[in-house]
Amino acid sequence: SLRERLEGVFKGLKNRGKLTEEDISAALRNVRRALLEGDVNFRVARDLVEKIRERALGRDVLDSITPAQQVIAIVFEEISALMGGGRHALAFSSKPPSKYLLVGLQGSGKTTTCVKIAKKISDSHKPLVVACDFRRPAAVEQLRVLAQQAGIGFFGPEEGEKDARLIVDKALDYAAQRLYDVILFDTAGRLDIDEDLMDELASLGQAVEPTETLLVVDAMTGQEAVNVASAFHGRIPLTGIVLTKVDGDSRGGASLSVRAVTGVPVKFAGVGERIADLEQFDPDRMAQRILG
Amino acid sequence: LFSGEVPTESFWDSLEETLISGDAGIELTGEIIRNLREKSGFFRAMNRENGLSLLAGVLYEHLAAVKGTGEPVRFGQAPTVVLLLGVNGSGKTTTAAKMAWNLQKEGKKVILAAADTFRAAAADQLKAWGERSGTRVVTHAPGGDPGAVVFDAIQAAKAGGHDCLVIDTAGRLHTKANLMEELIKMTRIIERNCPEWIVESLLVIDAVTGQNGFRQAQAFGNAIPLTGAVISKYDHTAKGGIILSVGRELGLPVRYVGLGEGIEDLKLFEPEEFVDALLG
Ligand SMILES: Nc1nc2c(ncn2[C@@H]2O[C@H](COP(=O)(O)OP(=O)(O)OP(=O)(O)O)[C@@H](O)[C@H]2O)c(=O)[nH]1
Ligand SMILES: Nc1nc2c(ncn2[C@@H]2O[C@H](COP(=O)(O)OP(=O)(O)OP(=O)(O)O)[C@@H](O)[C@H]2O)c(=O)[nH]1
Ligand SMILES: [Mg+2]
Ligand SMILES: [Mg+2]
Repeated sequence: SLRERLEGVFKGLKNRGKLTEEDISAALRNVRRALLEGDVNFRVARDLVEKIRERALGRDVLDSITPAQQVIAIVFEEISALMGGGRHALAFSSKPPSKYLLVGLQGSGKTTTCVKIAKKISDSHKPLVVACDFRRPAAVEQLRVLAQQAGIGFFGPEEGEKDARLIVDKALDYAAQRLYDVILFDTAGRLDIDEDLMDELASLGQAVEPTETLLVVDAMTGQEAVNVASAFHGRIPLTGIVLTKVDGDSRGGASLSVRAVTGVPVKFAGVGERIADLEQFDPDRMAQRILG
Repeated sequence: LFSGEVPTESFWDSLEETLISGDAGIELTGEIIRNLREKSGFFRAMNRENGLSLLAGVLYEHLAAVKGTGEPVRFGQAPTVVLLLGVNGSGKTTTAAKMAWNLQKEGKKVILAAADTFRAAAADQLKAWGERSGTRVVTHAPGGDPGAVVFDAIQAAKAGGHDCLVIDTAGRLHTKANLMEELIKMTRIIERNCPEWIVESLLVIDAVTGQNGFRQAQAFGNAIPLTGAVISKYDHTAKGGIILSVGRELGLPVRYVGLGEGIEDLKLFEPEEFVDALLG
């Protein structure tokens, strides 16, 4: 663990007396290693380590009899600060319906998350999920089945309908008629480097005028998390992140990278395949996990 | 900076950033850079260009040493069964469809098995693909036993004189013991019912996966014998560098890469192309 490694670094030094800048550098190499092993982006890790270095060179560390502890505390505080501390709840519109747009790479968990969020708020709201993925075979059917299992309202395209913008208008009318006060739009997975699909996303955003645009990110995403998040954020302003498959054993450093590069908070964690498996994101638990 | 003298610290730093940014991991990157620095002592004029080509050679050797790298699914006297497995959303179902199409183009008679009986509309998804490729798909009602689908598909493959059975399984996290047990049970059914067939168990890994890709290969490989990996979504900018340690430490070869969402977007893995892309 990082704590053990840092204690190892500082172990022989307590007898020598003063800690030096060299000792701190050795400690920070271990911190950097932990972050990179945890899938934090190279540059995000570098910037974070520099912030930690500035503080670790202060008197309260250099004169401390428990420097490892001091450094660990600083590491956690800096990660916490970067994560944006505290819990971030889903925003609701002051003028219903609240509209949520779920976006992200292929296979990240958007369709499942759409129904999970709907289920979570269904005791205080009347949510409708809308299928806007006409590309993936049986994507509409997948959302329909999940919505049915969750007892959530569903709206999908007619046979052969291919225009996402048209579906958005119809869905808004349908929701108004049936008094749904929350509408969640499930979109097709897309690569951030696919110009046409990123254009489509921008135009979807204009049609929906979402209360929240949630980027769904797989917890096992590696270094590319930064490129993906900033590309999506550049095309359609993100308001929240959902980290999925947190029930696996990936360290989840992508969550830190995405937060660092977009400034957008992680709101939820997907912790399983069942509809109930959605939790409020806990930044402190994630920080511990990233460091291993 | 790169005019042909001893490489500077920033030369090694930029190499380190390139490898780590490509998901090669800090452990393997450190080792590669250390070895390269030793070797570079023998070069009077190491600049960025020959430094990179030296590195490319090293990485290519790493991959070439992994038996089975870039090799297609094997065929022999008996039929072949291709089992596609991996974590949720990695691209198994789409890869199964692509595989069927690909093998049919080679003249093989292929049958598909929709052994994901859990996820919503999983069988519908594979059935839709089967219609596009003109491939028969064995399906059961949702909620059924995936082992039963495998069993029926084997019988159907035998009865129909198929050359190849491609089995699509449900996504599963390797941390879930009961799901790994379900996978093991499927391989036992294959062993018992078509013991003389060639079995290709391919782990589908999303190219964007970070260090957890190694954990996946390790955990799935501990549960059942893997014969290869497929790197899906390789049409992304993600470099898939994790496969270097997967190959090196676990001896698992990458056989194919997925290059898009269309049925033809599957091709054999090419180590040279991979290394060039990784090094930019
Ligand atoms: N274990 C686990 N599996 C999840 C989680 N969220 C989603 N999944 C699974 O991940 C796979 C992909 O989920 P989808 O909801 O289809 O992903 P998607 O983003 O809609 O995929 P595309 O529409 O193809 O881009 C499915 O097998 C889901 O059951 C999670 O939090 N934990
Ligand atoms: N761009 C791109 N997308 C891909 C590729 N392979 C699969 N996909 C997409 O990734 C998403 C998930 O693919 P699936 O085949 O459903 O993945 P899966 O592993 O079967 O998912 P589960 O069964 O839910 O675990 C879909 O949107 C696919 O179109 C690829 O090579 N490139
Ligand atoms: Mg989807
Ligand atoms: Mg599937």
